Amino acid sequence: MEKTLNRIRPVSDPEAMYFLQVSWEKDLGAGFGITLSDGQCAWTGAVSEAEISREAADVEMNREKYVGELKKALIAGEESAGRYNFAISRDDENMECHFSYERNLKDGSFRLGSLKLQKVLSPVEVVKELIGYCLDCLGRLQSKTEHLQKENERLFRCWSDTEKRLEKCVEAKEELEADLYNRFILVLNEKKAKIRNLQKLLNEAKESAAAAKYTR
Amino acid sequence: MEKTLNRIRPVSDPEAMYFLQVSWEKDLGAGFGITLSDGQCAWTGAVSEAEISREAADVEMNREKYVGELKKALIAGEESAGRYNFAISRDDENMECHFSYERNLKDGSFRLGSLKLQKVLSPVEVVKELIGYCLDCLGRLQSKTEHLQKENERLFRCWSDTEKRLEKCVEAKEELEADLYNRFILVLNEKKAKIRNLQKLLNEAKESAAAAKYTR
Amino acid sequence: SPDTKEHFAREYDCYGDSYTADTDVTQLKEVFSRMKDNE
Repeated sequence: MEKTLNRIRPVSDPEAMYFLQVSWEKDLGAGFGITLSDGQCAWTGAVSEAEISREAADVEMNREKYVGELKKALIAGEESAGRYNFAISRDDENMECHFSYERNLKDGSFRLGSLKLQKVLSPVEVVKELIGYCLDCLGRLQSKTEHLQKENERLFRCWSDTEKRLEKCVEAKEELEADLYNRFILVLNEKKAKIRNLQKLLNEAKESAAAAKYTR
Repeated sequence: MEKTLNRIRPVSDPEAMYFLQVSWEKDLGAGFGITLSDGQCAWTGAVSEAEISREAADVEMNREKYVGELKKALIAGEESAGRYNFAISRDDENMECHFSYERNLKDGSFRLGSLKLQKVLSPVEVVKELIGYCLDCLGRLQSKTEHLQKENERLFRCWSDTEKRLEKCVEAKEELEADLYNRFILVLNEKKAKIRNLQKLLNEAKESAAAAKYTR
Repeated sequence: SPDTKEHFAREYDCYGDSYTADTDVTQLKEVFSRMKDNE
């Protein structure tokens, strides 16, 4: 069961504040429940899948698009602030309340949907449930935050370690290059010394042969 | 102003649920306010800094340690579940409520503190404030979670990039080593070929000189 | 000229490294840099 809880102010009485809880199974488009409370009284109602289809047809909107609008109006909360209006009309005599929601446009508004809510006989249980729901969400979110915080610290350490290993690799590469060149030079210069020596001996042998030939 | 909100069940009536809101400025030890509600009625009260000192003296506990206990009992919430007991005694006639809290020990319990709370004339405002407080906390925590999530993804990308650079560095180091050896071998072998050639010429010169000497 | 060619062939290997003069890091790096990759 998915749930959201938001604060709303009815257009008919902007000073008043109500808490709107919407609940649904998997997909809002398959139907949803509404609980409305002013902190003292509470009303509940539901909108079925068929009613959603009918409302969508009434406003001549594609059903998927209509459900998208419902989500923004009823669930999104602060993100949709100002774009949707709510009207609450209480009928305490009949223990009812008429709740409607409309989309606010630049040049007017159009009704999205409405339903009749029944007054709850034991509103204190609803109030407790609302506060309890909030505390449970807070608890879960707190755990998630702590987990993310730990994960971030872990990722930072991993990144930091890898940066150090990269630095070491770059250093090692530079050291390897320098080391190899030093070794190569030693070996090459040994061979060059050998060559110089052999050339000297060859020159001496040639001079000796030339001198012997001259003597002869 | 710091605030916390938790659910508590009084020992005298474990089925009943109350919401305990504690508020304080900077440090709980400097005094705190209490708001208690069962979702329908509400009571408020405060404990001053002097009263905290007196209570600490009464239970013969070091003040700092006593404030630590108060934090665990009144603020920590689920973490302290079972370790602290609460007693709520309502006096509706006098619009009061006696609230006390004690530390639960293996072999008994000892009273931490207590205070008389005054019944609030307009409990619906308290209820609205409690739900509103929860929604505000949820909103802030949600933002924090989203920020941590983004940070998490950024750190992962950084780590991932650095791992790739490390892989490339390791490869480059291996390639450098192979490349330098290959070049060195070519240059070295030129020197060895030269040495072989010079040795051959020297041998030929020596044999020629020896043959000439013999002929002479 | 043929003489110059012969002189260089005597003094330097085909990679431009002297047969007789000792080399150092700078000179060897230069020799290596002149060597084509496909060699």
